[in-house]
Amino acid sequence: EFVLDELRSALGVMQHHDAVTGTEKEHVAHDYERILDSAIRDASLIANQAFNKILNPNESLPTLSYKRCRFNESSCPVSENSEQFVVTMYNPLGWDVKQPIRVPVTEGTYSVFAPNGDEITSQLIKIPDPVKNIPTRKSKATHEIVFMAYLHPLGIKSFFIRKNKKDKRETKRTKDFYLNVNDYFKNLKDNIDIVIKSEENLKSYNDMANNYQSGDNFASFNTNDGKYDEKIIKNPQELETIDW
Amino acid sequence: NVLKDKDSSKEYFDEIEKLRVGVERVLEKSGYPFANEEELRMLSDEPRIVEREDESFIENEHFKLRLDSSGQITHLILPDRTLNMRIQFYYWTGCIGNNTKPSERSSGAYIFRPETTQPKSMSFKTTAKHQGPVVQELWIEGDKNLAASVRIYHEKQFFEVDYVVGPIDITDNTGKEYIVRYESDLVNNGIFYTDSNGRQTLKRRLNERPQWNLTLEEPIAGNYYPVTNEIFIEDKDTKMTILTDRSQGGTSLEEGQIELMLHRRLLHDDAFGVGEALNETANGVGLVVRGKQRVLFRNAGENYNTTKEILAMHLEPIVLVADAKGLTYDEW
Repeated sequence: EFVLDELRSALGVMQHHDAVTGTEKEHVAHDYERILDSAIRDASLIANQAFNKILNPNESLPTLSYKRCRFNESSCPVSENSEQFVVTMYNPLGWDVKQPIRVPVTEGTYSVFAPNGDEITSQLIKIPDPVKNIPTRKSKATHEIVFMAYLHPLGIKSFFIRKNKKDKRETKRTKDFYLNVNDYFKNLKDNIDIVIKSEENLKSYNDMANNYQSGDNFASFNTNDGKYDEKIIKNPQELETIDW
Repeated sequence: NVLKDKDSSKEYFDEIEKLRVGVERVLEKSGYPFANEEELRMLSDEPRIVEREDESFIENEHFKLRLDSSGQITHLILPDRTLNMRIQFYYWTGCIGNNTKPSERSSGAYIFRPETTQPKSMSFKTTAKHQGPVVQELWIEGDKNLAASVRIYHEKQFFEVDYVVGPIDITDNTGKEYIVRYESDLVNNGIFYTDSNGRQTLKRRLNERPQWNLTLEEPIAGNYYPVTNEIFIEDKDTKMTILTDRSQGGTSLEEGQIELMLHRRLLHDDAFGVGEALNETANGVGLVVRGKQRVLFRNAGENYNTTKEILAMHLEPIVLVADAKGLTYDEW
């Protein structure tokens, strides 16, 4: 109750006409900032306790320590330093909202899971570089992870965000592809002379590498006009339908 | 083919008129549901956008913003209409006076009093464009400590301008007041609407007051009104609304345009009581402001209540973040 009273008191002070319009002296403005920030920070303790009570009523799981982050300056010590974290939000409105949520993070690949456990669409977007002469924020975050949260009236939802191991899967996939290509070419070397003649050839190989997944097969063939071509065969049945 | 052989403009227009009548007849015969000639005329007035290679878009399922080759926004394209659209940043320079009478008043914390009738322009450029499944962004960077991101979120019927302004440079000993202008081709006849102090949306008319005949000594400041949540203009078809995340001063000084003040730094007191200049001296360099505005387009006269959008902007979800080091996905 006493932290809530602190916030009530701060909001009372902010009703002063100088606070509303910004006609206070500069040092008073900074004092208002101090009072408000301190009150909001202390009052987030209540939200922290409430979220834990609602989401973990039996206390069968570890209690989470929720922190309020300075999203307005793209900074969040928790999400910037954690490999996995929980983002819990409360919709104070009496109707459904779909709200874009932006959480500051460091570069990497992330998976965002909705309350039902499904991975949802998210996007990692770079935070713009500091503009010359504009003092910038103090934060490790270089990117923001953005996703849409669909929230019920006065509803609470909790999202689980996990940083994936750095592009390991991608690297393995590409490596597999080239190993496979090498083996394949090696086998065919005596029969077919393959030369990557131009950038265009190279590009098409790179496109193939992007589509390739471990375990895929290749098929090579001569097209009707006598040119050599090749394809990734995702599905073995496709082999039967290719016009050799 | 018919037109290319015609020599004079009269022949051209005669031929176009014949074609128009012909098209009308064909449409009538085919039972095409045009109600009247007025509708046909409106259709032919509709600007046609031809996509060119040197232009690009940021878009979602509701609308597109068209960008020219320099990355400047030029048009807003809705499913049934296209509007000219530009976002421009400027600054006003503040008056300096001895405050002995109104004409000698300095621009200060209470009083906005620019010394010119046209704002100073700023050069800015688009530095990057990002596209993805959730948000599409355009980054803008100006030469006078200004940066902004224009964002279109998936499924949302607005675009958002997230601006970072400051610290305002005062090395030339001039106080400045930064503004943003949203310029469209809406014909609002000098009328705009502001929700003064969040109480009631009031109709404002340029250089007029409803109660008395007005002669404005200060043509810019005299048309500025408080905007607590929203300011909008409309013509017979379209309504353009800007939602603000804080109280700002706003106006519509030119047709189709909405202007909002973003940040001020002034070097003189206006003698209304604060007793010091609105000059952020504490950190030595001035403050940086970050904020956002949302731009909505709706059909004019549509019974659409922006209150929900406004509240959704002011009462965003309360988001808290917790480290989940000791918690597995399954446990969660």
